[in-house]
Amino acid sequence: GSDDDGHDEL
Amino acid sequence: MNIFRLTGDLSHLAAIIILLLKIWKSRSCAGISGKSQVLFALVFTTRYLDLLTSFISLYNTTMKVIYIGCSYATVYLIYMKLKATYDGNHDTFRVEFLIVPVGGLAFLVNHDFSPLEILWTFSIYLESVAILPQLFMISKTGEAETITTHYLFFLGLYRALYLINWIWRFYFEGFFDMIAIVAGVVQTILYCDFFYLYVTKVLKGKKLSLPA
Repeated sequence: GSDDDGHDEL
Repeated sequence: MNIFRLTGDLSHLAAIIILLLKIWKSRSCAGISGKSQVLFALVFTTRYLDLLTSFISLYNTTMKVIYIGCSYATVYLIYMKLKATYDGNHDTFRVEFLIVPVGGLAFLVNHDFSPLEILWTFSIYLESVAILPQLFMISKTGEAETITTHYLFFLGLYRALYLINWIWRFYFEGFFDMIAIVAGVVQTILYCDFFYLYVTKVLKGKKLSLPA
């Protein structure tokens, strides 16, 4: 959720 | 990526395509809540702004583009091309009662107080309740076309599969996202009554109609 790589899930 | 996540995404894709094809082939959007479809377009737009800022995978990007594209195509068909068939008289849910509280909550409860993250959070909260205008419309008219119920089934199934995906990710990856999980539980609960009717009626070959 709060990582810098964005959200993996759609 | 696990099997629940993948089947969840494919279920979501199936729902979106079923609805778009139903409207396109029948040249009618009768029985479909344009308001729910606008809310879903808003959900995808605010969630997938990260298309512009970060690349996750080809799968991720492709699915996001398809979801957004289909969503806007559906809204276009309902409000522009097939406007004459749109049943606005029965689509009377007050969406401001969803958008305003959801917007407020996104500001208050989020992972990071940054514009993109607040919009992502807004989209998660909004998605959980975006189907309400559609369910409200069905409860008002007391019936739904069978193809519309297939759409709702796959749309509900998608978030239910995501719940299993989140349990999987918690156990095997130690990952959890409380905002997505709580909103996903709320979203899935909203479909339970419909799931019951789908299994007891539609799957037995009957039309979904509610008692007057």
